Amino acid sequence: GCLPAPKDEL
Amino acid sequence: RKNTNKRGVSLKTQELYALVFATRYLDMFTDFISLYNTVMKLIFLSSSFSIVWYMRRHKLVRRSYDKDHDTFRHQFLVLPCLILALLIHEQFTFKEVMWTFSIYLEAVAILPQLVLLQRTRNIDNLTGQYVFFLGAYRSLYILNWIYRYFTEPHYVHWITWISGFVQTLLYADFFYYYLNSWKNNVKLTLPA
Repeated sequence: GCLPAPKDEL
Repeated sequence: RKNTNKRGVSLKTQELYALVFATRYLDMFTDFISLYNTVMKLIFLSSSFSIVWYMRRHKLVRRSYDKDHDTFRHQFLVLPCLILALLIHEQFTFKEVMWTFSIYLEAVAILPQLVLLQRTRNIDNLTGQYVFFLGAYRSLYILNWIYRYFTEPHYVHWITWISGFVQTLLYADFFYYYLNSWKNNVKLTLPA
């Protein structure tokens, strides 16, 4: 399945 | 600081980047990801705002800034990105819409710089290399996304993927002329 994207990118 | 000639550097693009980082890193106040992440956020924020400060306030830098050619209007990019972020986002919260706005704005923030390079024709090594490395840096994100797609749980990254792809495409035309001038060992000029 697809999870919501984590905001760990700059 | 030594090289005070900023002819060819677009203040508009620098201001847009400052806005991109200011709206994206609102999560600094609510989430902690890693020390690296926080330090880099502070570096991006302080460097982008200090570039804007230098170009506006520093006597020597301001003198060489090519104001007459740097006429791109912020609102032509900021407003469409804001409207798009209000329409297409993952969650309708202030932080999430601001984050999405910053992703869309970053994709097009280089446009005033490209327009300025095209208008002035005569491109310093400084600005040519700046745009080249900025584009090369962004294209590395695409490699990183491919890597993460195969090594991590399958996250949905449509907003960042499409925006990052659009951003890299905007540089493609510039890359073409940059690499040609490098290959033929002639001064870089963009066609009018």
